Amino acid sequence: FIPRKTVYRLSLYNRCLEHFGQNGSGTVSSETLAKIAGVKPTQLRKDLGYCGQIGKRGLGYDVALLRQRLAETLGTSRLQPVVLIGTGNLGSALLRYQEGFAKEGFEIAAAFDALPQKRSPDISVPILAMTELAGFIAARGVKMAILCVPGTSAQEACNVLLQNGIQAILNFAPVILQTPAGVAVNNVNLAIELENLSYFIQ
Amino acid sequence: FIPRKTVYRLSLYNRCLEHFGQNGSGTVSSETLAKIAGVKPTQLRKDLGYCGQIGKRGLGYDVALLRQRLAETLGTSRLQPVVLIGTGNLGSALLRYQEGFAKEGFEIAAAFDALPQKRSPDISVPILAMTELAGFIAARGVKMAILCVPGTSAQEACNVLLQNGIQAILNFAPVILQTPAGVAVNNVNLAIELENLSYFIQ
Ligand SMILES: NC(=O)c1ccc[n+]([C@@H]2O[C@H](COP(=O)([O-])OP(=O)(O)OC[C@H]3O[C@@H](n4cnc5c(N)ncnc54)[C@H](O)[C@@H]3O)[C@@H](O)[C@H]2O)c1
Ligand SMILES: NC(=O)c1ccc[n+]([C@@H]2O[C@H](COP(=O)([O-])OP(=O)(O)OC[C@H]3O[C@@H](n4cnc5c(N)ncnc54)[C@H](O)[C@@H]3O)[C@@H](O)[C@H]2O)c1
Repeated sequence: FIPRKTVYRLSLYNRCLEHFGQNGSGTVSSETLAKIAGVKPTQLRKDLGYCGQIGKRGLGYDVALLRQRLAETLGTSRLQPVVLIGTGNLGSALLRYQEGFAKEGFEIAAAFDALPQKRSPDISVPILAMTELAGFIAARGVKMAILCVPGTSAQEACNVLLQNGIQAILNFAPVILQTPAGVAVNNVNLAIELENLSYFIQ
Repeated sequence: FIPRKTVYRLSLYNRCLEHFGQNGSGTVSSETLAKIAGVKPTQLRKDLGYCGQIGKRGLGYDVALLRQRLAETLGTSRLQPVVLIGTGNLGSALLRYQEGFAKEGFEIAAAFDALPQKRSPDISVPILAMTELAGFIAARGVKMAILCVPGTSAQEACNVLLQNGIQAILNFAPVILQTPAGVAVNNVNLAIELENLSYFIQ
């Protein structure tokens, strides 16, 4: 496995290649790409080493090949189905962003809630009861979930996801989820982000 | 300055202390706290060293004192005013979370948008035109902002914030903001979070 911090940087490089246009042609030097990404060129070269032989010393990287290798390494060369749990405030905002996620290779295939509300007209993703989750995950082979439930029910909802074979969770609830080894959890805790920033403005 | 990665961990320890109840009494050993936070005890002891002398070898840390020291170090012992730019989909969801942020020591004092819409009834934060931003920041001494505008206008909105003395930005737009040294920017890029997870489920 590639270390998690390196995987983050590979995603970052993937985004930076967008500077070179969607049809990205030509080459880019490790110095230029490293500058856009805000890392040292030695770090960039080391990270890209995980994607197989791509660059030639002195000639830089072929942009189209680099993009393809990054998509293969990151697993985004095919559209990944994702389920979203918790269609309240934050969950609904993420459901409206469906096109944004699709452009990045992710499809929120369905959303689930303990109290499924009537869907608002601008949300095209189906909103289903939790009783339908197991069947949906099995039918679509879903492996990834976004969790937008309150902290008090996050572990319980997480357990339901794990029982149904989910292997990766993007968690917005401000709690640390207990998960077995082999399950990847990324936490987005907006309060910690703000607290981190407040340190720098004292 | 404390390294940014360490500041994140200090915020994490601050959250973990909530396990010991809001009135947190008694002591906690570095082993116990490290286990809850998911770090090694040596890392925890090194990090807490930035908060002054708090623990006694063998006796652990006093929970109430540790909380106080962390709040002082992180700058969250007083309510920080924050402005939010971009009251679309995501911005509105964050505005409805006002109580959640207040509990953590942050107050979204006002929100601004290029096209301020009529506020929905469940949002209590005032939504103003961008022309009122400079006056508001000066009157309230705001130093921190949350940016929820599209990627195409993020740099422009960021420049307006910098001109008005904002020193820390929580950025949701999927672009890397160019800012002078001394300005702290934390990026939340949900597509990169999902891409990072998709690597682990291949
Ligand atoms: N809204 C924000 O801007 C924001 C900001 C930071 C953090 N968060 C965090 O994100 C999470 C969601 O926040 P929100 O504002 O959307 O809350 P919300 O109360 O608006 O929505 C929560 C939804 O989860 C559902 N739910 C509760 N328990 C469930 C369960 N066991 N299974 C399935 N569904 C369940 C509820 O029915 C509700 O629709 C919370 O943990 C919150 O702390 C939200
Ligand atoms: N909605 C989500 O769930 C989500 C998920 C991931 C990332 N994002 C990112 O968050 C940002 C906001 O997304 P959204 O879905 O809320 O978009 P949105 O289009 O719903 O809202 C954007 C708002 O910004 C305002 N705006 C545009 N330019 C401005 C400027 N120069 N100054 C002030 N206001 C300006 C618009 O009037 C609009 O109200 C985007 O960059 C998006 O990529 C959103």
